[in-house]
Amino acid sequence: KSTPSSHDEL
Amino acid sequence: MNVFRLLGDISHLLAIIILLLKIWKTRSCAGISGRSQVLFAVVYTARYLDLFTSYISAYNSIMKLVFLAASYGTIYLMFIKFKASYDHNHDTFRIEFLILPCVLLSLLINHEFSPLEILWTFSIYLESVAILPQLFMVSKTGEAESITSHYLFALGSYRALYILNWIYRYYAESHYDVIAIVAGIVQTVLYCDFFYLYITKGIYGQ
Repeated sequence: KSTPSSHDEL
Repeated sequence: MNVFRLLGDISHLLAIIILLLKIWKTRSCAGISGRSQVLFAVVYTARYLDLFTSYISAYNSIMKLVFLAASYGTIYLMFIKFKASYDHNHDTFRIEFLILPCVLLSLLINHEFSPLEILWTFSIYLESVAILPQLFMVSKTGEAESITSHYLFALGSYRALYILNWIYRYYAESHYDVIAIVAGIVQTVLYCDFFYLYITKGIYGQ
């Protein structure tokens, strides 16, 4: 699950 | 990082470079929707604010800066430098009908109700429909210069490649982001009609 800090995509 | 995401980012970068070159070389932004370009600048601004708060990698930071610079550079070229060639009459899509629903939706459906996360969610929703003014303009003028259709093909392919990236990440890293995936599918589906025309008969010069 994506969390705010883990938006590692452009 | 995986090959699908890398190809997607390259396709995205290629699209932006094609557009800048088209406007710069032909010294004209005929056939290009300034409204879509404004929406893209809003998308990147809202999404890349985390440039200052979270460092992912040099690649990530550099690409964010490139996308931001290129989108504002395109707006400068369209609305200031080559303003005379901007086709107001055919670029009429009401972007407030895109922005407002995305604002509301990002406040209702998000991963976390925090400013940065709401802005990120808003940018994801807005990006999925940001190309509509451009596609609307192409359908209205009934044609697109070949360079413009290549721009749209590269831009549409970028998110299609991201879908492959999300499938890969789901199976390889059990990582997934429903908001990005649903919006990415919507975004790619919007290009389907254009992809069909581009591949079957090259929509330019019709």
